[in-house]
Amino acid sequence: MGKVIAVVNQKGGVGKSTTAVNLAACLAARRKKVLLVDVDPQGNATSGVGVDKAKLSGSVYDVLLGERPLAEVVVATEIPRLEVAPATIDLAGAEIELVAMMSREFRLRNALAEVREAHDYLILDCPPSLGLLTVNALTAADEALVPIQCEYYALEGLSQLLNTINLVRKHLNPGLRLDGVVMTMFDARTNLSEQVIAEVRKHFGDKVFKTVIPRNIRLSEAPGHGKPIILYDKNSKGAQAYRELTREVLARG
Amino acid sequence: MGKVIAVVNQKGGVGKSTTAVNLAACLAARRKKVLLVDVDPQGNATSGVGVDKAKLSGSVYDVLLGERPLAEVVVATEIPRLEVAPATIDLAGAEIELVAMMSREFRLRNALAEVREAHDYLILDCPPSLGLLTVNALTAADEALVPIQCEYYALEGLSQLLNTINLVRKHLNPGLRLDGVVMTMFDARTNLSEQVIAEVRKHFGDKVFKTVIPRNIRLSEAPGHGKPIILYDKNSKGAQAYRELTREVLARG
Ligand SMILES: Nc1ncnc2c1ncn2[C@@H]1O[C@H](COP(=O)(O)OP(=O)(O)OP(=O)(O)O)[C@@H](O)[C@H]1O
Ligand SMILES: Nc1ncnc2c1ncn2[C@@H]1O[C@H](COP(=O)(O)OP(=O)(O)OP(=O)(O)O)[C@@H](O)[C@H]1O
Ligand SMILES: [Mg+2]
Ligand SMILES: [Mg+2]
Repeated sequence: MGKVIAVVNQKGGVGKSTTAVNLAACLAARRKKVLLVDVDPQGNATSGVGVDKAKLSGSVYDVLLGERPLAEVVVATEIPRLEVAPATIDLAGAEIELVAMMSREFRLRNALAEVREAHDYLILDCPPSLGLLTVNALTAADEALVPIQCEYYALEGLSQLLNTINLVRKHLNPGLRLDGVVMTMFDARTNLSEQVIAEVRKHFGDKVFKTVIPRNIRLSEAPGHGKPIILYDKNSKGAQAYRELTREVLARG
Repeated sequence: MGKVIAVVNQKGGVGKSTTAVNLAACLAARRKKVLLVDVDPQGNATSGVGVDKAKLSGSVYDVLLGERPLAEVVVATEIPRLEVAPATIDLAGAEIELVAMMSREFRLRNALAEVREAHDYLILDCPPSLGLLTVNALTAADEALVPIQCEYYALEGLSQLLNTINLVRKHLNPGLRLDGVVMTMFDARTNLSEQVIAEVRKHFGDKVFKTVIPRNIRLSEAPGHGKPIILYDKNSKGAQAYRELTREVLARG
């Protein structure tokens, strides 16, 4: 039974898609069967693994609103053992359309049920909001993985995020655990990064992964080539950090 | 009659709040009367100008859903001529609550009507989504100002954003103009930044401000001190860039 991990934080630009893509790719490199599910209408995770959205015959939108089986929209990537359920722009209309539907929070969980056996890990990339798409992902997930940028503004939304995780656990998904917090875009040139990490460790203790993802230009260049960092520049600091994070995720079991 | 500018982009972390706060502060420094309106439940613009959310007696939530006059929730900042209509965490529930309300898209526009005379500029900071809060801001605005990060992923959501602006212009606010696009977080150490700027200028032509905001650590440190960049470090590259941008905004009239 594959483990479902939702990568979530309503603060924008903290490294959700970058973490989802690179964790998924590193797990596949460690011989795990991985499905990356793009739940963000922007579709960054989809293009981050090199999938051309113009050539798709189906997407997560069709699964959530059109009743298509998830297995029908899944496509392979150039990375062995890594498949993706892609997002396209029509997903932008999903939140409003889902409001009126039956069991609207469970549509992704129900869709994933049929493919969980076929994968070791299912990684869900969420949009920067706490609307019905993110609630669907948290309802489907075993664990939430929260990237937090080493910046002051990133600290402000945390209580809102924890509220939402607790509400989902209470009303929709009693098994949901906060798997861990990963610090991203660490910049050694400013004390700010250290201060933010200290503050986060104070709140979350050992839920914070030891691995800290540094700010690394190669990570921001890789999506333009449609490649995860381990293919774009396997010796970069970014690649090393995501390999390290993956070891920790595997060790947590 | 004050000009209303909505700072908008559903891509997360592109510098919306940083641009809203620093443009507002620089306009106030140029002797304009400015109201900064925080329409993002995260409340980053509110804390970016040093307002303590715990001490507030009212917020934008009370205006949009509780029928309180906007003038009642506006608070002063330490910057002369700069006031703020603050956001608190309860705004997070607003999108769902607004769905069922009368004239739900016009609530911010109607609320701003009574205070427009008293200000030269009203700057609206939007959340990273295209839901009812952003639609309220676009419906209230004369112009949309779009920060675009000099990164690959930032290009992907642009057509979705333009769709939304066009829909709002067609159905809700015929006077809405796309004021301009400002490139942010330019990093001279990578060709990626230049490539993204070239791509954006190809699409938007002279709507793209000449001023490019560089990646500058002082800009990310300033919010932790509750100060705009011109107070935190007035000689930094970040302060220079936002003063330059302000000159261009004023020149466009
Ligand atoms: N460690 C890093 N070093 C440098 N750049 C990074 C790093 N992680 C992510 N980036 C870049 O920063 C930007 C924001 O990251 P990303 O898009 O992954 O965040 P996100 O949380 O998914 O954003 P959104 O909230 O819009 O979904 C992207 O352009 C990405 O390429
Ligand atoms: N030019 C810059 N140089 C360095 N850091 C910056 C710059 N502009 C913004 N930042 C920092 O980058 C982060 C993202 O910026 P900001 O929060 O303003 O973006 P946003 O678009 O408002 O995000 P959200 O989508 O969550 O509302 C913040 O921590 C901010 O301090
Ligand atoms: Mg993302
Ligand atoms: Mg913001």
